[in-house]
Amino acid sequence: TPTQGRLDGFFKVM
Amino acid sequence: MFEARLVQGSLLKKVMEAIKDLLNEASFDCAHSGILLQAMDNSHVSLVSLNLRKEGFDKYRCDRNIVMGMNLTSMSKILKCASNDDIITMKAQDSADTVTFVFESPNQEKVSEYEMKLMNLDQDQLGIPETEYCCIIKLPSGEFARICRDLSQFGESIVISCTKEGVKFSAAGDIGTANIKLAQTGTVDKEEDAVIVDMQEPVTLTFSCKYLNMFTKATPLSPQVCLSMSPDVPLVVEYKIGEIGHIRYYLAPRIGD
Repeated sequence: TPTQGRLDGFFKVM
Repeated sequence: MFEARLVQGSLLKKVMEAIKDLLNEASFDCAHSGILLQAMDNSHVSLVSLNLRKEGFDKYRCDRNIVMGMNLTSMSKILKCASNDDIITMKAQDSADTVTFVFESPNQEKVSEYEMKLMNLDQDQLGIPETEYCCIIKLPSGEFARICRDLSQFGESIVISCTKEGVKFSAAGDIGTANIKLAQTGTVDKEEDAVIVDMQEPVTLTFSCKYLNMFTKATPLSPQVCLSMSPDVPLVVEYKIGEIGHIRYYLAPRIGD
C-alpha cells in the first residue's frame, strides 16, 4: 500500500 | 473595530461545515481586504485555505488587522443556531478576546447574539508557492462527491489519472476494482454541468479517500469543483464561494506502491 505523503516542506513558513 | 455582515448567512454555515471535520481550531486573519484562513490538519497531510473578500460582504469594516483564533467546534455549534435565511454579522473590538455573532431573521423580528471566547493560537503563517499545474480538471461538484463516495467502498486510496481523453478515477481493494472515466463534455446547456480538462502533460497521482471525502463537504458551496494536479506536488481542490471568495484544499499525494 502506498504511504501518505505530508505537506511539510511544500509550504514556506512566513 | 471589525464587523462583517453577510445577508446570505447560509454561506458562512456551509463554509463551517466544509472545514470543521479537518480542523479543530484556526485563525481568522481579518484585514482591510477581507478574511483569510489557512491551516493544516493535525497530521499535516492537508491544508485548508479560505478566502472571503471584503467586496462579497454586505457591510465590511476592519479598522486594523486582527487575528481571531477560533475553536471551530464551538463556532460550528453557534452557527448551527442560525437559520438558513438569517443575516449573519461577525464583530469584534480591536483587541478583544471575544467575537460576537449576530443572527437577524429576514424580517428583523428575531435577533440573536452569541459571544464566543477567542483562543491564542500559535499558528505559523504559511506561504503557498506559485505552481504551474500540468492538469486542471473542472467537473460538477456533485459528480466529484459521488465518485469519491462510491470509490471509498473499494479501498483507502483513489488514483486520479488525467490524459487528453479525460480523467479516470480508480480504486482497488479486497472486494475488487472500480474505474470511473469522465470524458470532456461537448456542448452543455449549463456551464456547471461541464467536464473540462486542460492538460499539458498526463498525470497520475494517488490520494487518500478519507481526505477527499472530507473536502466534498464543501459541495453545497458550489456547483463546480476544480482539481489541479502536477507530479510530486499537492493536489488542489477548489470550490468557489458565490461571489465572495473560495475554499481551496491542498492534499499531499500517497507515494510508492
